[in-house]
Amino acid sequence: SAQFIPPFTEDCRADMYPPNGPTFRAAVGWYTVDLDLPPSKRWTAVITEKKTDLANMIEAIKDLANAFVPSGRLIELVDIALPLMVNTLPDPFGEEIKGIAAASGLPLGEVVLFNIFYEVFTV
Amino acid sequence: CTSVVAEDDKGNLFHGRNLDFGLFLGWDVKNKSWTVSEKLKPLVVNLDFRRNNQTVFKSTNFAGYVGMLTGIKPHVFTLTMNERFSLDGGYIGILEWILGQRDGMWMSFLTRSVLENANSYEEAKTRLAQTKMLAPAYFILGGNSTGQGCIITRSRLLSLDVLEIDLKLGRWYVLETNYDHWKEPLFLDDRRTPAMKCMNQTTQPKMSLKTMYDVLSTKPVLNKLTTYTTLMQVSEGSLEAYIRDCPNPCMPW
Repeated sequence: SAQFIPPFTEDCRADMYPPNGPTFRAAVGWYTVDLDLPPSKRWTAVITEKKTDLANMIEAIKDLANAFVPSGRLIELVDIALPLMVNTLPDPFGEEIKGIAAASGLPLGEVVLFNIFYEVFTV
Repeated sequence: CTSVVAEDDKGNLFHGRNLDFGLFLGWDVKNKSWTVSEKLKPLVVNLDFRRNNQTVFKSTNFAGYVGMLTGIKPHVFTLTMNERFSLDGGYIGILEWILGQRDGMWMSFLTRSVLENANSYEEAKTRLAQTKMLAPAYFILGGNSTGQGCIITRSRLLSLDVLEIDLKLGRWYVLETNYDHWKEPLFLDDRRTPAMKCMNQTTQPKMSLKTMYDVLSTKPVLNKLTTYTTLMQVSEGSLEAYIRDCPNPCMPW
């Protein structure tokens, strides 16, 4: 049973595993990241397959940013300033992020933003 | 987020987590869901990080994100991180970084380097507890021996507390959402109480990946922000992950 007012607590669920029903959307696929490759090449396989979804997610964040700053200045700031920041990031992260931007075709600043979002989100 | 490390009565350690993200980042009225959370779900991938053709560690990640939020070093330790809110937050760390003070570590780069380079539970715990960071966080760490499970509560500079499994005290699991364990959670966002109620109802002998998934599937531990659930068992070196949905009625957070 569940209460129909927030926080919608319900009896502790049972027999949910193996995952099934409306709370289970999909299992998660596997990819290999070869750490023997140069950092800029490690994520190419993953990103080649996921670049459309990545672009969609970053577009959603840009829509949100533009909702706050309609002039587009915020996105400009991200696209101009964050590429300068990527070279300050410790190895191998800066090079890996550049490789992801190259493989996805997305602007480097926006990939940097995605990767430092935890720290930015506190704003 | 909700992360749990639990030990059953045979000494097996299980580590599970719900990754919740996207709060206030755009609400989709028609679908009653958070926009960014829904856009993140297709990006969820499991990654096998290999060197010399050997698995170094495995992780559940968002494609394009080079840091780690969820991972296992098979037969050694398991690690998840949950967000911690603090006024002394990441924006101060970013400002320091821009101004040239760069001795702190970005949160997910720290977890990545620990998964990649630490070789024991104790070494991982020391690095997570003592490395200066740009933003506060909770690290939930599981080991490969009885009693090895802890929650490290981090400010940007300090380790404020380390709560460990203590079977003698009857603490057979440690569980973290997004609030310091010695304080009450925000009354509008108490996922801790229902989660602990279900863990206690499961009981230690019946703890398994299956029952941990049940706990992580109970509302509001499962909510509209939940993008994926990951289950890890260090002794098996196993990691499995599932993309989640929360049918209405369901808490937005």
